Amino acid sequence: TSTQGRLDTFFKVV
Amino acid sequence: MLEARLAQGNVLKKVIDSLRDLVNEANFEFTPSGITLQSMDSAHVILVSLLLRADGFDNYRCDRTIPVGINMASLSKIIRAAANDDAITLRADDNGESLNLIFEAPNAGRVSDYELKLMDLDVEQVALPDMSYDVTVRMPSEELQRVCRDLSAVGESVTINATKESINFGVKGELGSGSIAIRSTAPVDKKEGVSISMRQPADVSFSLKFLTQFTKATPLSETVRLEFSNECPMLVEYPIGDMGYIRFYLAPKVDD
Repeated sequence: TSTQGRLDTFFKVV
Repeated sequence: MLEARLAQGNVLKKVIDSLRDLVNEANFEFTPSGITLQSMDSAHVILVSLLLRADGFDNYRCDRTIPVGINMASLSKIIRAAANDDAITLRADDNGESLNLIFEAPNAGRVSDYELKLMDLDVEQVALPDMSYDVTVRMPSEELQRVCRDLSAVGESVTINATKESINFGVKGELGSGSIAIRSTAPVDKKEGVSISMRQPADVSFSLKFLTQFTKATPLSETVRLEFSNECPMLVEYPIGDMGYIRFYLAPKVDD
């Protein structure tokens, strides 16, 4: 099973 | 004061068509070097990054950076009134309250002028790292559109991997499973060709729903570039002629 990842775990919010 | 004129107004129409289902509200940044946009959905699953360079316009004047806050549904309604062969001019004063859109028919027999009310948006921006991906694929954009359409009938998420010979898309669902391999071609066939470069293998999994939404940009470009690495967001880039690009980033599915 898998869940949808989030971009803010990869890209820094500025 | 900013003014940007594009004789090929249909490019702008296609850009807005690509964005309107993914972006509700966004700031277009008008800068002296061109127009940019960055927008992320509220669930932080997808990010859109647009660049239209100033030198790609027939006329471009912008003295300083002006954020132009736009409701995409409203812009889409107005730009639909431009015919495909109309020239489109965007014009705004420094006060940032409204954007004028002027559509001119090629024979200059019709000039339409619309004013779009702007919004004061406080939007989250992210710093996009200069990523180096393990796999880069260039393929016809219509083939990616077809893969998404066909596999969506079978399941909700697609697994993607590549070898030097092909890029492989697979899906599983309640009714069964399916896969499509797009084979790499000789470097000679540029536009219709498929090129794959790989530093190391990657096997990734993404939501087909979002990938399908990205393919709304298919009319913008005959080719699309996919870049991916294990457990990283995928980059899907449609070049916009020589003037820029629309890039989509999609967060991967992660194993529990």
